[in-house]
Order: sequence, then structure tokens, then C-alpha cells
Amino acid sequence: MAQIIAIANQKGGVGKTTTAVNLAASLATAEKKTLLIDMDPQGNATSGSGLDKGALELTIYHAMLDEADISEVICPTALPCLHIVPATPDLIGAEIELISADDRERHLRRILTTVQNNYDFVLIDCPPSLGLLTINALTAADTVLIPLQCEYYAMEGLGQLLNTVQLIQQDLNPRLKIHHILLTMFDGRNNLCHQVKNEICEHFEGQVFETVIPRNVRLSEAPSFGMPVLLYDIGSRGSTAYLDLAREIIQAEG
Amino acid sequence: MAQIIAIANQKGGVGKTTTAVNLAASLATAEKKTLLIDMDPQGNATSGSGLDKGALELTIYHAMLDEADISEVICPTALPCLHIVPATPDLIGAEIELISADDRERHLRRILTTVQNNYDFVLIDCPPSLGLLTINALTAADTVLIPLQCEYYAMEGLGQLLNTVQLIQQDLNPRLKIHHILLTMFDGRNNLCHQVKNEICEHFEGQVFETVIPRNVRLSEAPSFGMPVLLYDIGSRGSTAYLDLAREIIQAEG
Ligand SMILES: Nc1ncnc2c1ncn2[C@@H]1O[C@H](COP(=O)(O)OP(=O)(O)OP(=O)(O)O)[C@@H](O)[C@H]1O
Ligand SMILES: Nc1ncnc2c1ncn2[C@@H]1O[C@H](COP(=O)(O)OP(=O)(O)OP(=O)(O)O)[C@@H](O)[C@H]1O
Ligand SMILES: [Mg+2]
Ligand SMILES: [Mg+2]
Repeated sequence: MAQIIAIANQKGGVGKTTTAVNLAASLATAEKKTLLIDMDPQGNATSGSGLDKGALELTIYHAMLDEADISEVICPTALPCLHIVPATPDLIGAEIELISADDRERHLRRILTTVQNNYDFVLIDCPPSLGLLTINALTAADTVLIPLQCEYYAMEGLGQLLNTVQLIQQDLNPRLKIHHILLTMFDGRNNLCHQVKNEICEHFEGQVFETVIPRNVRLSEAPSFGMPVLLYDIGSRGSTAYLDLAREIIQAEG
Repeated sequence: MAQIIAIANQKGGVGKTTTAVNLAASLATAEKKTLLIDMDPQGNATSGSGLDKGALELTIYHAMLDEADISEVICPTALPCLHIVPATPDLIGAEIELISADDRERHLRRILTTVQNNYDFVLIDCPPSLGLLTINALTAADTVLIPLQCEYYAMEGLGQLLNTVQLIQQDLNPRLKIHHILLTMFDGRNNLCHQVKNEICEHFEGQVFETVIPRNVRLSEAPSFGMPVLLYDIGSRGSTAYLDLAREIIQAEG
């Protein structure tokens, strides 16, 4: 049984894609069969995993609109245990076309049923909004992983995200749970980071990952080479942190 | 005649709100009458300017759906020459309700006509997407200011944004021009930043602001006090940079 994890936060630039790409690679390195789904029209997880967006014929767009079976859009990556379903800017069109469809929130959940059990983990990278693409991801998911930058504006949006998760639990997906909150881009020299960390750990006791992702330039360099950080610089603090996170998630699965 | 500037980039977390709030405050300090419009349901520009979102009755949501006149939703701020039109998460509803309206892309432009000439500058903070709210901002604007983080994923989205601007120029707003690209969160010790800066300045010669906004922790601390950085720490590098930017924009208007 695959564990389906949506990586979501409507606040922009908090590390959703960086977490999706590097957690997926770390799980794959631990021999867990992993499928990474890019649900963001920006397609950052696609290029960050080494795929050339210009060369793609079939993407998540085609699977969401039933123009192709999801098995046809799954691509291999440099890591044997890691597959990816890519995205391109066409995906913006899917959001508009789905608005008038029946069961518009359940399309992703429906198309995943045929392939999800070939994997141990399915990770879904979400765009920075609470629109139909993110709602499809939350409806398909077992858990939601919330990357949170240790900054004021990122804290401000947390309440809205938790409200949306609650609405989804009531109407569309009663089994959805909050996996944990992941603190990202943590800079130990910065007071604001410590303040935010203390506040989050107090309010959300037991729902914050032990692993904290440090601010580390290797994490922002790796995507320009189209690779996860563990292939770019395995010894970096960024790489170690995401390997720790993968271990923590695998152990929680028990 | 007011100059209407949309601050837009669908990539998340690149400094749109930080630029909107601090540029507006800097223009107001230079005695330019400025109106800041928050078009993002996250409402970060609203709280970053010191307004309490929970206490607001009328917002941009009501003006966009013609439930209130825009003059009724304009609020004063701590700076005499700065007014703000606030936003709350209700604004997500406006995007859905506008989809089926007639001139759905021109609502903001229409409602602004009655008040824009009371100001020298109107700044519009956009959400991290190319949906109807951002399209309304680009249709209402004279120019678009593009904040760009010096990172790989931010560069990747630039082409898509420029395509959208071109489409708007053709169909909805022929007078729309690209104001300039603003490099944000620049860290001189980081090679990637220098690489991105060189590449952008080469490709977009003459369309990049001289002023570069440095990474400066005071910029991320100021919002938690509900104030622009020039009221929080006028001597900081972040504050100086946005005052320089305001001066550059005022001179360009010359
Ligand atoms: N821990 C980190 N240390 C340094 N840089 C980081 C870290 N995590 C992410 N980054 C960089 O910060 C930027 C924002 O991260 P990312 O794109 O992953 O966020 P996101 O939430 O997916 O953004 P969006 O909302 O646009 O989808 C990227 O340029 C990324 O390379
Ligand atoms: N020059 C800077 N130095 C340090 N921190 C900054 C700087 N500019 C912005 N920040 C911080 O980085 C984060 C992202 O900035 P901001 O929220 O302004 O981006 P945005 O593009 O408006 O994000 P969104 O896409 O969610 O609307 C914020 O927490 C902000 O305080
Ligand atoms: Mg992303
Ligand atoms: Mg913003």
C-alpha cells in the first residue's frame, strides 16, 4: 500500500519543490519505490529532477483530462527507484477545464488508483495556491506535509491552510491527516528563525518533524544541474538533512 | 495622472509583497501620493502595512464584486501620503465568482478610474499565480515591475511571465509595458546570485533596475511589527535599497 503525501502550502517560496524533489530522491536511495507527481504548472519539480520540459509529449495535464492513461506519462529518472509524472505550463489549462467537470476534485485520486500500489511512496508537489490543483492533491493524499519557512508571512498563512485541510477532511477525504510541519531554510544565526521555531513547536507539539532543513546554498544550486542535492553534493548539510527526513518518515511508517 | 504599477511574478516567494510594501512607503516618504492595492488573498501586504485583517469590514473583494465603491475600501496608514486597499482570504471567492462575469479581466481597471487620479502612484501586489486576479492587475496597469530572486527556479518562470504579459498587451491592455526587472534577496557571497545577475543583465539590457535589493534580515523582521522597513529600521541596508529604488522610479518618470 503506497503512502500518498501531498506537499502543500499556498505561501510562495517556502521550499515545497525543494522538499518534493529531495525527499523523493532520498526515499529512492533508501530503496523505497517512489513516484513524484508535479502538480505545479511552473514545472519546477520536473526540471529539478533532470527532465527537459521542452521535450515532453505527455504530462500530468493529459492524464488529468483523461487524454492519456497515467501509466503512459510516468518517466524514469537517474535513480532506479524514482519515477516522475512531469508538468508543463499547459497544466494551467487543466485547472480552467476541470472547473465545469463532474467530480472535479477527485480526478487525481481516480487516476492514481491504477498505479499507486506499484510504489511505497507517492509525493505530490503543489503550486502556491489553494485552487483546484492543490485540492485534487489533498483529496488524493493520505497525509499532507507542510513546508514552513521560518518567517512572519509564512506563519500568517498557516491558519488558512489548516482551514482548507479541515474542509477537505469533511467533504472530500475523511482519511486525510496532517503528516507534520517541516521547518525549512532555517538559519541558526537569525533570531526570527528561532522565534518562529519556538512558536510552531509550542503550538503544534508532536506535529513538527525532528529534522529541520538548514538554509544551504547547495540546495539552490542543484536544480540548475537538474539533479537532487544528493547527486550534486552528497556531503552537504542540505543533502544530509533530507536523508534524515526520509529516515524519519520511513520510521514513522513503522 | 497616476502611474499604475503591477508587481507580479507567478514564482512564489520572490519578494513581491516586500517590494510592494516598502516601495509604496518609500514613495510616500518622498511626498508622492501612493495607493497600495493588495490583490493577494494571503493579505500579506495588508498585515505588512499594519492593518488588522480580522477587524476589516470592507476589502478589495467587495469593490471587485461591486458590493462597495472603491473609495469606501481605501484605508489610511501610518504614513500620510500612503493609502491601502486591503485584502483577506475572501478574495479567493472573487476569483471564482468573476470567472462567469462579462468583462471579468477588466473589473479592477474599471473600479480604479474613479480614484486613480488622486494619486501619483498606484502599486498592485499580485498573488503567486497567473490567474484572474493577476490578469486584472496587468489589465489595469501601465507598467509591470518584476521582482526576481537570483535563483534557478525563479529564472525558469520568467519566460512564462513574459508570454503572459505579451498576451495581455495584445488582447486586453496595449499600453502595458515592462517597467523593469528588480533583483531581490541578492547575497554577494553567493556565486549563483552573481551568475543569475550577469545572465539577466545581459539578456534584458536596459530593463533591469540599477538598484539591487540585498538579502537583509531587517526586511523579514519588519512585517511582524506591521510596518515597512523604513519605519522599523531606517538605517538598514534593506531600507536604503528601497529608498534608492523609489528615487530611481521617480527620476524615470521625470
Ligand atoms: N533550505 C534551503 N536552503 C537554500 N535555498 C533553498 C532552500 N530550500 C529552497 N531553497 C531555494 O529557495 C527558493 C524557493 O524554494 P522552492 O522553489 O522549493 O519553494 P516552493 O515553495 O516550491 O516555491 P513555489 O511557491 O514557487 O512553488 C528556490 O530557489 C530554492 O532553490
Ligand atoms: N531582501 C530580502 N531580504 C531578506 N528577506 C526577504 C527579502 N525580501 C523578502 N524577504 C522575505 O522572504 C519571504 C518572501 O518574500 P515575500 O513574501 O515578499 O515574497 P512574495 O513574492 O510576495 O511571496 P508570495 O509568492 O507568497 O506572494 C518573506 O518572508 C520576506 O520577509
Ligand atoms: Mg514549487
Ligand atoms: Mg506576496
